[in-house]
Parts: sequence; structure tokens; C-alpha cells
Amino acid sequence: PKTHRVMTLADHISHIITQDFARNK
Amino acid sequence: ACPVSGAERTSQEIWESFSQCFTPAVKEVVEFAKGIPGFQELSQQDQVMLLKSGTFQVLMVRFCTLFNAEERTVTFLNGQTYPLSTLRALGMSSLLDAMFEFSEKLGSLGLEPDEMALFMAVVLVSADRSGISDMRAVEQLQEGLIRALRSLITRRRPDDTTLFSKLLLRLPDLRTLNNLHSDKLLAFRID
Repeated sequence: PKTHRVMTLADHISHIITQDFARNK
Repeated sequence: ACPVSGAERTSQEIWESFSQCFTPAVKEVVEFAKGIPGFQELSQQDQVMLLKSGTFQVLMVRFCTLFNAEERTVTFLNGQTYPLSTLRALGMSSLLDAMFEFSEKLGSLGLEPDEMALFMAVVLVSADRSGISDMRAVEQLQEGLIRALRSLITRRRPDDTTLFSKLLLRLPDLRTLNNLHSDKLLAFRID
């Protein structure tokens, strides 16, 4: 089932950026 | 505010369609930033800091063309168009009103795609700098990009002496948009 997470736009952006830089280390 | 709407299915669909477009759009800003000459010379920490504080503002510039002021509609990146009234029901009306106003002002400047891209680079490196370790390096990068933007615009429109300053005046608008809206609660569906 789809999990429904509530977060702010700013947190969502930070999360994606952190993930991207961690992946490309 | 959390989205509230009578037609449960449509608001859910709209949120999913928004979320599906939003994540790739953020990733595209990250790739865009890595292409800015000099950006990758900054420390990784400073690159991450600038992206965290500037990405929302870059997206606002990028989304400008999706806001049709005359018809009061918004087209998501997946091509679906929604009337403003439908989106208002999702509880984002103040952000939407601000976006319509901002996109009208930026749109009226009639920038070419490459000028818009250079402006987005300036927006990113002009973002909030709390947490930046090498301030001097970021300032030098910003100065270089602003110089490039000014020379591109003045070369193309030698007789229009106000366009460049009008463009820089959009930066505080973007900062306000960011401060008012990026910390708003939004529900995202994550598989």
C-alpha cells in the first residue's frame, strides 16, 4: 500500500538533495 | 494548510500528479546547478547548502511559464492543466496568487530561454547563505554570473537600460515567495 508522509516543501527538497549527493559521493 | 476538497478523488489525483512532477523537477535543478561553471568548485557542503536554500526559488522561476495569467490556469510538468479554482480548493491559494503575480511580472520581461537559464543560475547562488562555509567563493561565483547576465542582456537589447535592473528586482520577490511558502505543510505520497 502507498505510504502517505506529510512534510514541508522545504524538507522534501532537502531530502531529495541530500539523497542525490549521498548517491553521487 | 493540508489540502481539503470535496471531490476526494480529484484532490488526491492532483496531489499525486503534483508530487510525481515535483521530485524530478527538484532533481533537474540539482543537475542544472552542477552545470553552472564554477558551482562544482564550491565545497560539497556549500553546494548542498545553496541547493537547499535556492531550489524552491529556481523552481518558482521555472514554473512561471506554466502559469497562464489570462486563462487563470496552471499546467503541471506532465502536461495536465488545472483551473486556478480547482487548485484553490487544495488550500494553496496564497501561494498560487503570489505565483500568478510573480509569473506575470517575470513573463512581461520577455526573456529568451538562455537568459532565463542564466537568471536561474543567479537566483541559485543568490539564495540564503546561512550555513555557507566559504562565503567569498560563493560571492565571486555570484558576481561572475551577474556580470555574464548583464552583458548578455545589454548585448541583445542595447537600448533597453531598465530590463537588467527589473530582473534583479525579482530576486527579493523570490526570497519572499520562498520565506512565505516553502515551509508550508504539503502531503506527499511516497511509494
